[in-house]
Amino acid sequence: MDVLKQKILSEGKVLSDTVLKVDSFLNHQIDPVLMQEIGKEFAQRFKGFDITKILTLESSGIAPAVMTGLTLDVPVVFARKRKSLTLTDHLYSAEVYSFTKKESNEISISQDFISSEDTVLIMDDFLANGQAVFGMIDILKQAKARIAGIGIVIEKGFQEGGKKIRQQGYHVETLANIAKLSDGNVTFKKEE
Amino acid sequence: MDVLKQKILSEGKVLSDTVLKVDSFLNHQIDPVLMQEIGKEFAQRFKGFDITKILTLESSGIAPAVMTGLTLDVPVVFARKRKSLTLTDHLYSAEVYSFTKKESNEISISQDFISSEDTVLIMDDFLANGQAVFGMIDILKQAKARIAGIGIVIEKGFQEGGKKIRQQGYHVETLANIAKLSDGNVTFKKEE
Ligand SMILES: Nc1nc2c(ncn2[C@@H]2O[C@H](COP(=O)(O)OP(=O)(O)O)[C@@H](OP(=O)(O)OP(=O)(O)O)[C@H]2O)c(=O)[nH]1
Ligand SMILES: Nc1nc2c(ncn2[C@@H]2O[C@H](COP(=O)(O)OP(=O)(O)O)[C@@H](OP(=O)(O)OP(=O)(O)O)[C@H]2O)c(=O)[nH]1
Repeated sequence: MDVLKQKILSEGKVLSDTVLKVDSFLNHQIDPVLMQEIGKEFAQRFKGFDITKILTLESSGIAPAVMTGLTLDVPVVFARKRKSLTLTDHLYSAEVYSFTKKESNEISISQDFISSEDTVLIMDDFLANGQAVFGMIDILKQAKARIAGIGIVIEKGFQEGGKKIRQQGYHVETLANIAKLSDGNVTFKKEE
Repeated sequence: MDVLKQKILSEGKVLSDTVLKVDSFLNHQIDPVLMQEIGKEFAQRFKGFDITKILTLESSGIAPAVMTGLTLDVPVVFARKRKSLTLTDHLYSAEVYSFTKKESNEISISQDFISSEDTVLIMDDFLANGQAVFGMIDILKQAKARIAGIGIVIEKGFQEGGKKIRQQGYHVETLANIAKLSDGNVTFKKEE
């Protein structure tokens, strides 16, 4: 997605060989017009997949997911990393391991909002080692929902997540796939 | 806002005299079309306020804020309750007290995204005792930004937050103001 790649090149900051900071438009400040473009792009790529619902994870996944849900006209459910005032029981939960923190965290959704009747698009802002996406896949398997595919805004193609998820047969659509960050610059993968 | 009030009446669950659950369209599952309507409503109510930016708080504030930002064509910044991989220094922070948990939590934004040049609309999903909004007001005062006003999706008018914020002279726009939950039903305040 060219307008996204341009934004990454002009506003992204390469913090290390493995971390790209895009706080100015995706992870802290959000560019709503760009989010709407992202929503339209995902809706286009997943047209005909009969999606009934989108599943994402708080917090950075919410804006891209809601714009995609707006274009596809489907509800969006965001999994929580902590229980909330109203999310307390009848949950589907999964463990998500953090390589950086070397600890597992539980993500949950209410059983009320995803059922075996649903065909779900999983979405997230970043795909790195894939733990968050595998957690959401686990949740959808518990709910016996059909998984339409996975929509990712920025994939770090040099990390394992994308490869592992595709090897399991899931359809992954990535809007910007980064081949490397290792010279302080962003290098995108060549698109086929 | 009638379509929102209808949604609250048909899908909201009164959990107690003080808590309304709206997980099916605002706090866990999100209705993107309703969020777009909410965005247009806030944009209409704050037209002519010269807003340059919206400030909200993760997670439930994000969807309404991003839709409002889309209609007003301004960026949206969400304050974080915990540091993240890329939000670590040069922060404005404020304490937000929780009456339920009887503890304070720190919320933060990067100094990069709000300046004294900004005119900011504060937004949140619920207004109860107002601690989250006062935290965001504190942050904006540190940044020396002008505060255009506060946009709230659901206000519990029987709690103190709305009164305290208005008494300080801030312009508050609420889309659904609840007079009481105390008979197991939602009773809205009469609109002037
Ligand atoms: N900016 C940025 N973020 C990255 C990058 N790689 C991973 N992340 C984000 O970091 C968080 C993952 O951290 P951990 O759970 O500690 O996982 P990890 O060490 O195994 O990667 C996730 O944030 P999250 O759950 O999405 O948090 P939130 O932003 O939704 O609150 C993920 O999206 C990167 O290169 N740049
Ligand atoms: N559903 C619902 N939520 C209410 C109600 N009253 C307050 N809240 C939400 O509860 C959270 C506040 O909890 P505390 O910080 O413990 O504050 P409190 O005890 O002083 O009210 C906030 O969630 P938050 O920060 O917005 O969390 P998040 O949803 O963004 O993650 C607030 O929006 C209510 O009647 N119904």
